[in-house]
Amino acid sequence: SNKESQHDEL
Amino acid sequence: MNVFRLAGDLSHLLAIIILLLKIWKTRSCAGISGKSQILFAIVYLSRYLDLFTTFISVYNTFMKFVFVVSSLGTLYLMYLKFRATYDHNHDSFRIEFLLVPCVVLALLINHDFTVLEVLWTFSIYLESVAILPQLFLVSKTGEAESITSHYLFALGSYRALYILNWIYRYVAESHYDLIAIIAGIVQTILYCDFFYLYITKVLKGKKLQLPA
Repeated sequence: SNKESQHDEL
Repeated sequence: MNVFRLAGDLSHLLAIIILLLKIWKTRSCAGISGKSQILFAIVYLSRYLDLFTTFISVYNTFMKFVFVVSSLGTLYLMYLKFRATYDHNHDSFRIEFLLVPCVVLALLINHDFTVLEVLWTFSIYLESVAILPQLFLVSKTGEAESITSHYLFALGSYRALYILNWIYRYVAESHYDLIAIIAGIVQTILYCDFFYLYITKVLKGKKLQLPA
């Protein structure tokens, strides 16, 4: 999956 | 930011405003599950810890701040100010049955085994099921006031709109986050029965009443 270092959604 | 996400966020914000106004104007939290509100407060507090570590945008920071403050405000109104109107006999869902599995799942399935990331994951899992005590309360009393139905509809629509946002982002930006997507689909499915009743009853001016 697409690893997220920061979550830009709420 | 795309139109689906903005609509989702606004729907989420609308839900919170409807709930606070309902409690404030009627001076009562009858029909509202304090258990669900506790879970939502835990969701926001565990997810938005990144307010201290990561800056994304003024919009992002503002909305996170609003969600945290309003959920704590709702708890204050329910458990302190209008405590006498809280329907705790019907609000009997055992939240540990949701909290414990979400903790375990977040420890097992996450993007990265760090404190902030596991807390973020936990908040995503918990949010997907946090409405269950509220739906349980509605099913126990067999009905919901229309204002409570509007609140639930706005709150349910938010994640449904986020699914459109995720489809858009996958197509337009090749961006996807499976944890958020799967939990968001579960969350939306939990509202389906309610959506059906809302559209067939509440929008036609009838009270939301479950069949006996």
